[in-house]
Amino acid sequence: YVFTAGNPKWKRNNLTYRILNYTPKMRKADVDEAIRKALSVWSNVTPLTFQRVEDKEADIMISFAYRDHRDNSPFDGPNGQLAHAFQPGEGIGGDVHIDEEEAWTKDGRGYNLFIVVAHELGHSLGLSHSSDPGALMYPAYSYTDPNEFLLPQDDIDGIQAIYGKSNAAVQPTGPITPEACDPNLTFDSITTLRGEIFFFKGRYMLRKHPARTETELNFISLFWPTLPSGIQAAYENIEKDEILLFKEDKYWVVRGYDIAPGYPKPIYRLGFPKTVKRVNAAYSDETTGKTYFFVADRYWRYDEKKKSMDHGYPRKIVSDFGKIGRVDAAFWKDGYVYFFHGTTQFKFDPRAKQIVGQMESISWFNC
Amino acid sequence: VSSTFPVAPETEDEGKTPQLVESYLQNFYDLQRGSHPHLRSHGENRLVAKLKEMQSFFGLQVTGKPDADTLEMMKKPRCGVPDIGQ
Repeated sequence: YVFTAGNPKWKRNNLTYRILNYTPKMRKADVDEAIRKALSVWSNVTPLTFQRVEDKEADIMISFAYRDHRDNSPFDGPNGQLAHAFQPGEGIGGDVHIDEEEAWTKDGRGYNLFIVVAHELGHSLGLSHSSDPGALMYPAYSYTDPNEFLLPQDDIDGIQAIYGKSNAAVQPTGPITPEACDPNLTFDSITTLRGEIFFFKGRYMLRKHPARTETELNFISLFWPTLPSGIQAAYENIEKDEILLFKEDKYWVVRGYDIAPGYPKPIYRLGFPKTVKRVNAAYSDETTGKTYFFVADRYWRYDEKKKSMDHGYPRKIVSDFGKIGRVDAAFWKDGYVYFFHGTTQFKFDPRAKQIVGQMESISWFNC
Repeated sequence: VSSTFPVAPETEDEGKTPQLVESYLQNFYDLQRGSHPHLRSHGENRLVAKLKEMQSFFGLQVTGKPDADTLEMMKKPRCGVPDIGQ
């Protein structure tokens, strides 16, 4: 996080805001709600309070503006600059200006008003842009489902450094942006996809292309906005050029690079008993056409051609794969299976039916 | 394999690149307008220095050149507040 130069801050904790006008692209009530929720992002983690006022000057004046709106920072039409705000102070200080020409929405289409206003309010309160790609104060727009939004730890640390901690009995904490070379990095799930490897963690995915040395970090929502964060299991069906992604008792299919229509579907369609509530990990063996699902200390085997579970399952993981413990994530590549348990990775040879290597979880990232 | 999917980026319009780079650095990295950014001062021209600053901020490879990753970042919708300076 970065403070605005000169460390400007409000001298009071009880601030006021006013909404000067509205965009015709959203219902008034939805604009009010987006701004109210954006303010609560900051009031939830500090002693700050925001009271709405009408017909008089407020600390934070929020308005939709068009091109040159007499503040020496003209907007540039659709896309590009979405909004801007001014650091704490009298007059224009603290004010938020939103580019009227953007496609404002309350969901993943166009630009989500809640996310953008929450970011601008960080400036209104004295924060500058953060270089943490997962931070709300990162300058580039990225969509997160408002219902899943949690203020990242980087932003919490920044705003509390200015205004102090929250008055709540339990201090709020937020997600931390994964770093590829963090030796403590663990994964929710892993899959291959057209020669690349995708490591899922929270709302992020680390993407490793065999021809590139660096690892790319992206939000899952950047490519698949309708997918939830926290994908628990994933595998590639190379023959059908699709990947299946699991969370709780549902699964999605990504065909090529797009989510197939009609998903999510219940995992029970695959033949799991109702006692199974979630899948921990999965991999598919391209040479046998068999897919392995790992749940707690057991596993199921699915025949991709017959489209049904094989008989005689579940079986105990330890009896067929050895001492790999609970499986967080797994993927199959070039005839070997890679099992991930915490920060440990096991290389398993399914032909010899034995573990042939043990590495760190981050061994794929050229650290 | 396209490294940015699901939609491959549009065909690059080479002609616009210098203008995109210069206005991005003027808007967000305090590159002085009209200050002949391509003239050398202190051994490195200001535009290259500002470009490196922007690449460093975004965790991109610091090449001082408007490479594909840098241009991709410059085209992303974003906040209008500068990343450095006022």
